[in-house]
Amino acid sequence: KTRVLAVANEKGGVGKTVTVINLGAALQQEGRQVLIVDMDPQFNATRGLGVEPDADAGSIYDLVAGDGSKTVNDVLVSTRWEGLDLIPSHVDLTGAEVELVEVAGREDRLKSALSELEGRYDFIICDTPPSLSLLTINVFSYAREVLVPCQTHPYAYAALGELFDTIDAVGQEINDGLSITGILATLYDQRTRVGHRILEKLKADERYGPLLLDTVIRANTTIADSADAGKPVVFYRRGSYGAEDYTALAREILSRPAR
Amino acid sequence: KTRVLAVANEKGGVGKTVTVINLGAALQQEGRQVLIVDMDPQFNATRGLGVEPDADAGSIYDLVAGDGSKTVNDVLVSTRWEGLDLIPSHVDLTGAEVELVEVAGREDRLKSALSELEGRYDFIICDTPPSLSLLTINVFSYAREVLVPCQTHPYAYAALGELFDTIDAVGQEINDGLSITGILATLYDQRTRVGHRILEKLKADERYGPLLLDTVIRANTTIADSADAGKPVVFYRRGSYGAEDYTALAREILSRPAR
Ligand SMILES: Nc1ncnc2c1ncn2[C@@H]1O[C@H](COP(=O)(O)OP(=O)(O)OP(=O)(O)O)[C@@H](O)[C@H]1O
Ligand SMILES: Nc1ncnc2c1ncn2[C@@H]1O[C@H](COP(=O)(O)OP(=O)(O)OP(=O)(O)O)[C@@H](O)[C@H]1O
Ligand SMILES: [Mg+2]
Ligand SMILES: [Mg+2]
Repeated sequence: KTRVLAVANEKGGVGKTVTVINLGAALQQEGRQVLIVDMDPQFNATRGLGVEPDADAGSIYDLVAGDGSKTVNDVLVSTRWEGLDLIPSHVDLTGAEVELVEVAGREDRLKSALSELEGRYDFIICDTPPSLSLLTINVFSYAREVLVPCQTHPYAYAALGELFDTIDAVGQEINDGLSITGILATLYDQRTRVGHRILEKLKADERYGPLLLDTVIRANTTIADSADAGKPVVFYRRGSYGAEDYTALAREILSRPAR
Repeated sequence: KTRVLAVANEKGGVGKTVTVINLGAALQQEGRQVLIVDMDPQFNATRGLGVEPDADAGSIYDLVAGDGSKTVNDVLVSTRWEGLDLIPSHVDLTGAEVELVEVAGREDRLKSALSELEGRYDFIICDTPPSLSLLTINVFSYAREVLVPCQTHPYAYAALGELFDTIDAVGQEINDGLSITGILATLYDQRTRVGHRILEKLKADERYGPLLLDTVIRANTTIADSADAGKPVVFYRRGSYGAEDYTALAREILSRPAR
């Protein structure tokens, strides 16, 4: 059975895209077949995997809001790394919110577009934009699990309430199979007082503590350099903190099956 | 004449809110009267100034999408620092996008709501959410200047094209008085190869180079700690890198009048 993960947090810049790319690559290194689905109109996961968006070749836009002329097999591409495939995004996706306003079942467009992929991959991991709008709701309607990157900073911590409420609402109204697999502390810098404080706050919180993953992603320059090189960090520099942390995350996700 | 600045970049987590709060406070320290307008439904600028959002007291939502029962003077609050006022945000603002879809002149709601403030402040600085949607367009319709924080990282750099195109389009169709005052390099970490590379790329670019401000905001832990304390960095720790950099920015903005 394919595990389908949404990586989401409406706070911007918390490490959603970095987590999608690097968890995907680390799972591939563990021998799993992985598909990345980029549902962010800024297509950073596409770019971070070294793929150039191409309107002619097609993108997730064609599946979610296009005229139906392209199928999932038309737009799905392989990356340079065997067993790590991608459905790229494109800036056209920005228009999808408005284009789908009047369309019935607009929150289920992704789910119906990707239903034929069931069983073809061990993991399907979806990147989302920094908002709880229609694109993210589409991902919540399709996925069975949510991974919540949370920068150890008060603005990211404060965003969790609204995010959890939204996931609960989707769970009740649209997709009762959706549950939160875990909260991932990211960009953790042990030099800052605030980093420690927020990590402790997460651990102590009734709602968030039990969901906090053991793996903590440390802030480290290799992650930023690898994103610049268009490569996941496990392929960019194996012995780095980034590669270590995302490998640990992959193993922890494998050890925690979907609820 | 009041200078009205939009602080915008659709890439998440590039330091928009940190810049709004700290530039505002640094300008107040230079003796200017400053108003912060928080147009992000996640109300981080409100929180970062130590103010709790309160639906009864009102927020920017009441002015942009409410029933007209509240005026700008009802919702405007002073912060703990004399000469630094705020129009707070509230989570209700998330609904404004959808609520205003059918309303004529929906992009001008902010402009008409705040028109009576002309001349009351030296600076009005607006925070925006990480998207180019209706809330950000409202700010572009109202403001006369745009300050673009750009993290020295490839994802933030790549977002500039779409942002500039959007500002150009607003300038032609809605607000011909809008121009870009500058690009502010933020979260600059001289230890990373990518930090240097993106800064050099910005300087060398035909479109972005001439707009790049001299001030560069360095990544430093005091900024994160001050945000956690609900205080601008110039009030949190005067001698820190953060206080130095945002004071330099305030002086540079004062020396570069609106185009
Ligand atoms: N562990 C880390 N160490 C250092 N830098 C990191 C780390 N994780 C993420 N970053 C950097 O932080 C920035 C934000 O990361 P990223 O773009 O993945 O966040 P995001 O949540 O996807 O942002 P958005 O909300 O815009 O989609 C990027 O510059 C990225 O390289
Ligand atoms: N110069 C800096 N040094 C250290 N940390 C910084 C600096 N500037 C911003 N930050 C931190 O980076 C994160 C992102 O900053 P901020 O929230 O201001 O960005 P934003 O662009 O407003 O994000 P969003 O897109 O979610 O609105 C925060 O955790 C903030 O404290
Ligand atoms: Mg992202
Ligand atoms: Mg912000």
